[in-house]
Amino acid sequence: PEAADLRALARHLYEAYLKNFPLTKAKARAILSGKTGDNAPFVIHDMKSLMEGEQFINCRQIPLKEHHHHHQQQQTSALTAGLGGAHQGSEYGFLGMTSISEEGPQDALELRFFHSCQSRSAEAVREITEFAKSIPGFSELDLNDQVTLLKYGVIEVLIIMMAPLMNKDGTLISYGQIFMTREFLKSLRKPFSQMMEPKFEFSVKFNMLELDDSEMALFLAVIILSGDRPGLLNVKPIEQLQETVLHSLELQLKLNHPISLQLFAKLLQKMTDLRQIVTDHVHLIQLLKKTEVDMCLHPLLQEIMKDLY
Amino acid sequence: LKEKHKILHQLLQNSTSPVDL
Repeated sequence: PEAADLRALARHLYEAYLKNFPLTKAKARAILSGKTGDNAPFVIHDMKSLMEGEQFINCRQIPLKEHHHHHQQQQTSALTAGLGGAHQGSEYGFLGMTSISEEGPQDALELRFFHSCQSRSAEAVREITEFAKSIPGFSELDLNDQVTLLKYGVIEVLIIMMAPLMNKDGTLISYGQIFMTREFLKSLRKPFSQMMEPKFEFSVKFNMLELDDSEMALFLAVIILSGDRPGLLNVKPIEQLQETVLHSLELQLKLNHPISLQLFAKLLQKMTDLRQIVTDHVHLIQLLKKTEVDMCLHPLLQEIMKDLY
Repeated sequence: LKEKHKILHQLLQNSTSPVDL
């Protein structure tokens, strides 16, 4: 393809990315580096600040949500949201969770927190699906193959999208309004304490590649268009689409990072690490399902994780 | 496969209309 076509594709995917994922890397990095002035995120570093964090979110969000019937559920989910960027005041359904600040045994707190994360993840799957549909040619693929590509791609995409929100000390959540420390996440009871640590390790290394939002958009499309997902019916058109996006990504990297010569190769290598992280993550969720009596998995996530790895 | 993934399928088929997750 001509360079001009490849650049047009990059622009198109960047626009689709901005449309579907409002918390961009540029915005997240500005927040993390303290360049947003008065709007510094609220820091959650222990149980006490977790409770206060919810209040902080409630105070900020009530004016935005006067019209809404499900105040409390929305706010709880807003508190833990933001892994991967989210629409402020998203209108989608949640699990009927109770507020984190409600009294209850400490044990239940991790589960409630986990449920909020699930709701946010389900919403992110919807955003990722919309992004996928904007990839030229995706919607023309066999519908079964579209389902397969999403089933196997969305968790990888979710993990890549967490990276811009993270640094070595913690992660932004709740649309960048809250910073939750890595130490706090590590202090949760097992196995919750083990969930985020591999993502931090991956993200710190991934962030060293210093991709910008337009390169992130192309990389996400490359991940979605993986022709080696199990059970695909018609691999050829998927590989053709991926090849074009790969050309566009390679060109974009050359233009943006002229001195990082091996960047394209390094980025492609990350896809191997990513698959291992997803496999471990899914096994951890399956373990949770067995060991936690009160655990219920969001129907969309259940659908995705069933018979995955 | 579509039958086993009703919500994903629905998300793919519906355009931008909100789906009750």
